[in-house]
Amino acid sequence: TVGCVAVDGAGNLAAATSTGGLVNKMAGRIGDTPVVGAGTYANHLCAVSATGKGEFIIRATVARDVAAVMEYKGLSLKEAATYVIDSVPKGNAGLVAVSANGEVAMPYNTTGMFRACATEDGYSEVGIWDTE
Amino acid sequence: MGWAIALHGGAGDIPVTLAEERRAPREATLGRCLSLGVAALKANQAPLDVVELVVRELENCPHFNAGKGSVLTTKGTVEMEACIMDGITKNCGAVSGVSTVVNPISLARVIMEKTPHIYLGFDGAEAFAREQGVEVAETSHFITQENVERLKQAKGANRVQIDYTQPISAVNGDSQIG
Repeated sequence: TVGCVAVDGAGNLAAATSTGGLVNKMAGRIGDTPVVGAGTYANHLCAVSATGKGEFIIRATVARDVAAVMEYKGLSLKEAATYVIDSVPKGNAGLVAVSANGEVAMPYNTTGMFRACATEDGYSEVGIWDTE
Repeated sequence: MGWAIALHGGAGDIPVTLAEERRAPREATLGRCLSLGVAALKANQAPLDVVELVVRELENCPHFNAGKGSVLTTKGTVEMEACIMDGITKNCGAVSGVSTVVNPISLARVIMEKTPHIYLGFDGAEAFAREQGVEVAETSHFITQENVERLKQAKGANRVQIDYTQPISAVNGDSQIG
């Protein structure tokens, strides 16, 4: 699975995700990627693209929940994204997200996630595993 | 706080012992796609165009599970899916079950912009792609030897695997666990 989220200086947001799915999946199986609110979501607060085991991501409506937790619990993007990923059984999910004010979050509960990000204030990162 | 961009190439059981020859091309592609997206944002392109541009680049890279390099179904076929969404308008497009579309993310965008629907799947999506002149290719374009091997491993272990699950010896129990 691959995905990208972006926000411009005016706070316009967009998300995109694409995948081949799971190795050895049944023919006809639908994963989280095309299910709006599960693997992909964007609204006026944030844009989210998820990856991992689709069945777990659909059950947890991961992408929509990040936006909902920001809106209804008033959490920051980082707090909301971490809260949602921590709610998914370990080893099954990761996501990248940006918020309208240019914040970035890339939490995951798997061994690793291929990821990269950059912000206007000069920060950028390319990684696979935990940097700590 | 200004513009920002983030992208991923999949999450899963990526072993920290991943061989350099498998790690390097993936990290290089992530860096290249990040630069592409940053340049587009600096050129004031709309975020919707930027995310489509970056995901197309990732779909065209055989090292990631999307587009070229998609993993295989139990039948040894490719069934790709994609979704794109604009935050302010909440317009969105999605596609599933396509086997010949070179960039499924661009088909998802065409579905968003040129149909009254959000989501098309399988034969209908394939037919719409041809009607709209979206680029298609033979199935062989998408299948890599590495993924043929991965399917064999998964079948041998009677498992479904997410992107980078490592092969294990055959296990008993439900074949649907990842």
